[in-house]
Amino acid sequence: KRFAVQGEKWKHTNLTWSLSSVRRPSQLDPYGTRSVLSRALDVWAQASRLTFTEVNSDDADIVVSFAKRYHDDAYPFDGRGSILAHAFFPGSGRGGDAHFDDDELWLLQPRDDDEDGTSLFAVAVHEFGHSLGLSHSSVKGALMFPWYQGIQPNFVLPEDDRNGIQQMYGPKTSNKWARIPYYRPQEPPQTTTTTTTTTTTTTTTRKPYIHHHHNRHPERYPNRAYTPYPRTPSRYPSYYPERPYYPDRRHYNTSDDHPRRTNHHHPYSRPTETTTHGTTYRPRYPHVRPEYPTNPRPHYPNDPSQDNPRKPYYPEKTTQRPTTTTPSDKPDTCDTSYDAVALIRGELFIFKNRYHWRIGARGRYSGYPMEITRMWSSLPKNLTHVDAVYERPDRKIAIFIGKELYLFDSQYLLPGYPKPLRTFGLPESLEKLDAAMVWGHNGNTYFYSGTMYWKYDEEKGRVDYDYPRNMAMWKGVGNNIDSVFQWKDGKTYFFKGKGFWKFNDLQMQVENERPSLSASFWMGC
Amino acid sequence: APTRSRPTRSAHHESARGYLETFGYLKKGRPEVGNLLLVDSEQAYEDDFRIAIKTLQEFGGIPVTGEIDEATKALMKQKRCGRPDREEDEEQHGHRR
Repeated sequence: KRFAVQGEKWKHTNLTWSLSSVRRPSQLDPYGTRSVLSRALDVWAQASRLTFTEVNSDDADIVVSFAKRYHDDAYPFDGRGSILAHAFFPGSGRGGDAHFDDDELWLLQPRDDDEDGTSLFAVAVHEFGHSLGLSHSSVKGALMFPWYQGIQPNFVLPEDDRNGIQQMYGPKTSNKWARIPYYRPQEPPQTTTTTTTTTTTTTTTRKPYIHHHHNRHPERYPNRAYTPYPRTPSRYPSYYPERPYYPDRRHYNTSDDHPRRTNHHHPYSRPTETTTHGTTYRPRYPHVRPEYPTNPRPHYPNDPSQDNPRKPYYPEKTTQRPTTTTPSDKPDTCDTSYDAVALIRGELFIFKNRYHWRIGARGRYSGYPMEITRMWSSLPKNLTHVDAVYERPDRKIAIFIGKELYLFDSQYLLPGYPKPLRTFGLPESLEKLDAAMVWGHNGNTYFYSGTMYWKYDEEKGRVDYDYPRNMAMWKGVGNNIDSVFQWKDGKTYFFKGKGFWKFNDLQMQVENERPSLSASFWMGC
Repeated sequence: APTRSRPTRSAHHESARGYLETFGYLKKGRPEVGNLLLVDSEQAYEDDFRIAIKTLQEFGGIPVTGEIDEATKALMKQKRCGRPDREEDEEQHGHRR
């Protein structure tokens, strides 16, 4: 009993929608209708990477229309009956569209005593689930349950639906893979109008822009001492119209009657310009977050508060700072062996103990080594190390730990994992893998362990029958390797200890007997 | 000998069949002549119909009896989405994709 994914899904996540210009609701006001539809889409947007933009066109991805009885598709409505609406799975043309039975008594703001009316919001949230690719679910209480259930006032997206949409489109992006957009008090873009037909350009006179960090809109917030600019869209536009929405700054004083109190402890809101550890903090009105390539705040080596981003950092109150101890297993970047090496999304990932480095086109990312679990949070909390990692031809990321395989789609653990190695035809007695790779020479996948290696059939999901074979095939690397992978140059590299070999795929032997030092070549030490 | 014929089905049975076909629990179109089934497929049809009723009851979260009982009738009257609960391609794969 769980959600069902139909199969088709949108290839892009920035979807457009519109209320049909032809088939509008005959008993509802269009503005109220569009507000309810927008809120229904926002339910799915809040749980996934999807964004929805209303457009004034019948070519939108999702076109919502109200129709009666037969209406040019194979699913006629039944008047004021049991069938309320239907929607089409993602696709071009009619794909994604949602049709509502205009004979029903639709309610924009249903009250508890409305017996025969139907909540447009409740049905719209369900139908948009179809528009995004979800089938019906047999879980009672789930949005995708086919029978009408209305919506509770303090509505929260049920677990089953959340799992369904997140499996298809991934959860709302966390800042691991992309940065959070920041808002700055910049001068608003001055509009210049260009008349293309007569090729004359008329420029409007530029209004002097004065940034008020006091109450900029007294008519809207009479008792507000300060208001953010520009305002981010409020998460609950119709429930709390007055309250601005700060994406992730829960510790802000949100009562509207007192002047904003600045939290001195939070690194992004220091009262005066200070320079700490070589980083200068400018005054923070309005609250602007400095831009960091990957981590929303600077990484201070040997500072335990970096391990827990939720815990504020105390630069000034040195007495309060816990004594800094370097975690015992944190490897030295320039003097270590590697547990696993893999090319993932075109970037080099090197794993050692609980940590990993990430090396892109411009060299090592700052802020590393970082805990592996901060990137793949579904790995076990008591993780000590990983044994092998590789990116499969289907772009899934396989992480082997002991006798189990964890399979990720980006950083989302796929349902049903981890799976034991025997599921893939590997012997029960096998304690762990040493390495895994897709060998560019023939495109096959190979697993290595001790003195043996296996060829793995990605289609069948199991190793071939005439394996394992002896590691001697890979002349020069010996047994018990640490890792192997194929770099962008198409060459294969075997790792053991603090060294590595470049491997000649044609001659099936290492290019030179003596291994080279990994730290200088791969880590740039 | 004349083929054995069954009395025509009850109205409940017919409306239930339409419902089951509409929402993907029962294949559309039965080898019928008017309202009388061809003898050799009658048993098969009975089985399919009973399985379809059970599947609907399970999906709807009501007691699984295989009969068109009161709970099943109430479920069939309840407001709902017009899409099938079991999509066509699930028929081929034998499971919900």
